[in-house]
Amino acid sequence: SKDDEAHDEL
Amino acid sequence: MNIFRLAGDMTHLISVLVLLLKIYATKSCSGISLKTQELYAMVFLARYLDLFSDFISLYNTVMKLVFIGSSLAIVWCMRYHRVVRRSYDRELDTFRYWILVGACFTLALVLHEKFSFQEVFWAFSIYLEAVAILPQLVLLQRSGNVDNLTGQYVFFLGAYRAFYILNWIYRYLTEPRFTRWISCVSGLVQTALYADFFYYYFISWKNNAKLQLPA
Repeated sequence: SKDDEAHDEL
Repeated sequence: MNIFRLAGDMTHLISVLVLLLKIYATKSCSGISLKTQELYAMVFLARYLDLFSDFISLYNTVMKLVFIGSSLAIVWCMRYHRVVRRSYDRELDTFRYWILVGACFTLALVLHEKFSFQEVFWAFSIYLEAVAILPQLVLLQRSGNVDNLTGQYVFFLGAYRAFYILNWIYRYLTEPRFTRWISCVSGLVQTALYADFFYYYFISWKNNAKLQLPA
């Protein structure tokens, strides 16, 4: 899903 | 978000604030490597290309803006601020970092999570950050005694990625499909590069002496 691809860490 | 990652982000923020304090309070950037600051500006610009496309959270967006803004402001200050620029150790800060930039970008073209513009630049930023401290460590060795704020700046900058390693272990143990090999391996290399600095920093703290890195 999308959130898997987006890098959620800085 | 977990406590390790929050501690890491806060430690990273502290390192930026300590550097800004040093430059603003002493109106001097002696002992600071402009090359490392420029590498970090590249790291943030390459990593946060998704700033406007992927909204994760207000915290995430604000921190990205803070890191991009502060790194560019510090580079501007060290290059163009009338007073600050005079204290830049130009003749000591001679690390030829384009070799690092080229190598990291080449590696990112080969090793990435997905072959897209954004992902290649993201991987590039991860590899580049791992080695971005090298010019600063070289400068510290050449410039002999290190003032307290500079030493604290480097210490917090190194400590933040160590917290991220704990964060990755925690996420690996708690999230079923968590694998971030690129970040993890680079983070380990990055933290390892600080090993000798941490050692001498600890010694100077224990002996309550000035931080001295062997030439």
